[in-house]
Parts: sequence; structure tokens; C-alpha cells
Amino acid sequence: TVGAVALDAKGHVAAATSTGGVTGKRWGRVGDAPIIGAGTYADDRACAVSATGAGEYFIRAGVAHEICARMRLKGESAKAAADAVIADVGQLGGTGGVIVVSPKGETIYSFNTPGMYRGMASADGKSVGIYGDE
Amino acid sequence: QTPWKLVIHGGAGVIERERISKEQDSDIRAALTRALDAGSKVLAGGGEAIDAVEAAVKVLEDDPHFNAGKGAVYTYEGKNELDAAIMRGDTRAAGAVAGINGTRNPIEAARAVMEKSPHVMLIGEGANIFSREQGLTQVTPDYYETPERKRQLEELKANKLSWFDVDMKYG
Repeated sequence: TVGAVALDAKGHVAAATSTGGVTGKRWGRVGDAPIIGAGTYADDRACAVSATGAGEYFIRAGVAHEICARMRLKGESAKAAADAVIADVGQLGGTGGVIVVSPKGETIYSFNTPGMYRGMASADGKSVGIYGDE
Repeated sequence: QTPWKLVIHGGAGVIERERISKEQDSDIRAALTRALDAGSKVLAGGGEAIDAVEAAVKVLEDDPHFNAGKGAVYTYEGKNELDAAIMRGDTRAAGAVAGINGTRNPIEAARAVMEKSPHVMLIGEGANIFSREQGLTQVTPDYYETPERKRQLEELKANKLSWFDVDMKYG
């Protein structure tokens, strides 16, 4: 799964996610990526989220919307909200990660897997990472 | 003006140094950098976040290292079924497609659903027809094929592993 979230100069956020799903899927299986609110969500009042992971768990946790809702209604930071929701996914037995950007300019990764292909950019520069300890 | 920001991912899972060659490591980092460059170009020029995320995702869809577009994993029947979604935060307009094939960049199909239809999600052959009607670039099924994805499917079938055991790079 691949994805991107962005904050533009006008203060608007957006999210996009694209995937092939899981190897050997059958019966028309669909994961979280195209489910608005599970794998993808954007709301200028809170944040934009794109997820990658074991899709069924992300659907059950409503991951992307849940992160935005925690930020909007509880006033949590992007990091606190994302870590809490990924922890919840872990409690259910799922693994994966999210990327988040907020209108305030917060940019975070949160994942409970050993690694995640990822990158971040701003006017100050850019960085990419693969392994968990980078 | 708000300082622009862009974050991307190319999948998560059991990604460890001993399982990735130096060449693969280098290629993956280069692709991630190209995706950042594509999105950054939009944002640095004063463009919209929605255009930036689409531009970044298209780069990753076109790169065979990632499970999306070219390089997508196989279904049990040896086909590719692609899913994508896009959403803008200012209006909460959203579009998604599921189980499609034939569209080179599924994220374009998701955006077309958002902007050119009254719906949020289209699936299967109906979504394929919609994509063609919108004039999006179409490809033949062999476009998505990569030897590594075929090997992963064969390994799954041979070992009767669960879906999540083969590669552990999720989608």
C-alpha cells in the first residue's frame, strides 16, 4: 500500500491511498485503503490520514476517522491520537501504520511493525526511511 | 501563508535490513524521494494539497517496488485487483474505487469518482467502465506483473500459508 498526506499553503489538508491488497486474496476481498474513514480520511478541522496495514483490523478500528476525531473532539496532538489508535489496532491483533498531517503543521508516522517505507518533506528539506530505528 | 508539508508511505511490515539487498534499499529510497519531489513541486508552487497527494501517489503506483499500480500483488486467481481512495479536507469531498483493473493509476480513478460523479465509492467492472468513460489511461493486465509478486503468490499456494504470511508488507 502507498499513500500521501499533505498540507498546502492555504492551510488545507488532503489524503490519498492506493493498494493492490494482500497476496492471494479471494472472494472480492477489499481492505481498508478505499474505505473512507478506515484507511483514508481528511478533515481541515483535524488532520489527514493514510494508513497501511492489516486492513480488516483498520476497518474495525475506523483508524483514519478515529485519529481525526480524537484530535478534533479531545484536542489531542497528532502524535498522541495516532499512537493511541495504532495501539488499539494492536490490541485487536492488527499491525501496520499511519501517516498524519494536521492544519497546524504536525507531521507524524506511527506504526507497530518493524519498519515502514516512508518519507517527509517541507520547505526545510526532506527525508526518507525504511527501518523502524531510522 | 501556512508552511506546506508532505508525508508519504509505501507500506509497512516485517522490513528488516537482512531481508533487503543494498540495491533494493537504494531503489526504494530513490522512489520515495521521487514521490516526495513530485508532491513537493506542487506544494512549493502554491498548489493544492489534493494535487500534491495525487502526484506523490502516482509516482509510487508507477514504481514496481510497491504494492500499488505496477507491482501490485496477485489475487488467488493470479489477477490484480486494485483499490484507491482520495479525500480533501476543506470540503470533505471523497472518492474511492475497489477491485478495479485496467486503470494505470487507480488514484486517478478515485479522484474522478470524487469530482466527476455524485458517488463516493465505485467497485469492480462498473468502476472500470467509469474509468474508461472518464478517459483515464488504460493498460493491459500484464502491465501490473512483476516476477517477485508472482513468486510470492506461488509461495503462498505451495506452502498453503495464510494471506499475511507471504511478504508481510501490508496493504
